[in-house]
Amino acid sequence: ETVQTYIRQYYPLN
Amino acid sequence: MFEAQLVEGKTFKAIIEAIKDLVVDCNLDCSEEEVAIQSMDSAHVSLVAVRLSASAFSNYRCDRPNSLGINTANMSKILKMLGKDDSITFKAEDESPDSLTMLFEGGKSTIADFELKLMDIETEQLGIPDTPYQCTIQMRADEFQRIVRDLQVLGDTCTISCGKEGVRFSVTGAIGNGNILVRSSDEDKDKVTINMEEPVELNFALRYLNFFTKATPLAENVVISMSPDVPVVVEYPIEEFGHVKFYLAPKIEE
Repeated sequence: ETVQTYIRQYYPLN
Repeated sequence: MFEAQLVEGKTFKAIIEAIKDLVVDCNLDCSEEEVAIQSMDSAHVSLVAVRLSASAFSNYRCDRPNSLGINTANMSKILKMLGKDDSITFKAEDESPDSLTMLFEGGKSTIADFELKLMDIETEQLGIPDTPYQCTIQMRADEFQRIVRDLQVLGDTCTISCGKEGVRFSVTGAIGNGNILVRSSDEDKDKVTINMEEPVELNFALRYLNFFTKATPLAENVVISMSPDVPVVVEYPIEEFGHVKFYLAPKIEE
């Protein structure tokens, strides 16, 4: 099954 | 003092229309160089990044960086009153302004002015690394919109795979499945350019890709950039003045 990931998992906070 | 005139006001209207279904509240970050927006959608699955460089405006003055917090639905309501050939002049005070003034001026003798109430919006700014992508696809924006819209009737998830034969958009659903293959083409009308270092295959929520295609009126071509295991970037360039970019986190096998 595919699950949706979140954008925060890929980019650091500035 | 922030004051800037955009001769083609309809460009700003198209930007707000492109993002308002994803972003409820956002800051217009005004600096000496540009007006920018960066915001995640409420589900934190995608990110919207807008840039309009100071050179897009005919008069541009920004004495100090300022964040103008707007509600996109309210901004959209005001922009409904923009004539198709009107310019927009934005004005805001320097120190925590309460409102943003917008003047709509057409070729005739009419000048309309509106004040939009501003709000304080706390946002998390994400740092997006400037890295090359394994696959970059440039195709007509309206063709991408049609593909996304057509495939949505079959299912929720679209697999985008970029390989030697082209880019394949695939959906599998309860009623069946479908594939649309887009191949490189030099034809002026339907030019498709595919740059590929390595094949890439990723899964994305069609609901979000569909939101992104609201930016179609902004650009003739869309640029889709993909690398393994990172968000896709769907970019709508605004001439040489800026862009609307959407970043969407992939769906992964659990």
